[in-house]
Amino acid sequence: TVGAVAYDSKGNLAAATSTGGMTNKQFGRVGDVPIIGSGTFANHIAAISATGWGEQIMRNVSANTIANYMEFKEASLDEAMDFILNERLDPGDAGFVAVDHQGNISMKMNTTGMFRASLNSNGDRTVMIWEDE
Amino acid sequence: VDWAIALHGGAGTISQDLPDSVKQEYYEGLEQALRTGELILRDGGSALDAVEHVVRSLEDNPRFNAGRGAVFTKEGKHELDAAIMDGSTLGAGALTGLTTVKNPISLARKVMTDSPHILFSGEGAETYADETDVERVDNDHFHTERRYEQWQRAQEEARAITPEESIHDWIKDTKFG
Repeated sequence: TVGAVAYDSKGNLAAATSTGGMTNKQFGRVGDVPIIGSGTFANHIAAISATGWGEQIMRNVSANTIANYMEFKEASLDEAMDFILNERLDPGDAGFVAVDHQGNISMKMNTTGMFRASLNSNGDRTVMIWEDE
Repeated sequence: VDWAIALHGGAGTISQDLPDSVKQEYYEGLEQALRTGELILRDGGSALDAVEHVVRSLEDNPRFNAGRGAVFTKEGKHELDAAIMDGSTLGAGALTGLTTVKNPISLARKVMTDSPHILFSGEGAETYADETDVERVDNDHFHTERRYEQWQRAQEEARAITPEESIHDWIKDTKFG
């Protein structure tokens, strides 16, 4: 799975995700990617793209939950990501990249790795695979 | 912060023992996709344009499980899914089970902007593509030898599952993006 989220100079947020699914998947199996609110979501609060075990991401309506947690709990993007990864999903289930309405970026996973990268207009740049490198 | 972008190329069990040459290919793919988004956003482009073109870059990179380089289904084919969402309007477009669209994310954007619907599936998604100018390819376009070998191993492992072993355990151990 691949995905991207962005915050532009006019303050707009967008999210996009694309995938080939899971290896050896059965006829008609659909994962989280095309399910708006599960693998892909954007509103006025945040834009989120997910990757991982699709069935688990769907059960927890994960991308939408991150945005809702921010909106209704007045939480930060990092706090919302920690909630879904630690309180709802199980270890090894998923990873997310997200950006909020102030341009804050968060990229977190509870898997051993996630291919990821980020950049903002201040020049803050990250290109990583594992948690610690 | 005037603009910001983040991207991923899948998550899962990724061995730290990857050969340096393979690691380098992944890093270069991520850098290339990041550069694509940077050029759009730095020049005042929209978040929607940025995420579409970043994902296209990753779809065209055979290292990642999307577009060319997508994994194989049980039947030995490739079925692609994609979705895009505009946070400023709640506009959304999505497709599942595409087999001949080179860059599914661009068709998802057309679903969002040109149709009154959000999600098309399977044959309907292909028919929707027929009504657009998106680039089409044979399903073999998505084939890579690495994914083919993964698929062959996955088939052998699936055949080895015992009745006592839950399919969910197997999926959990093999998921990748």
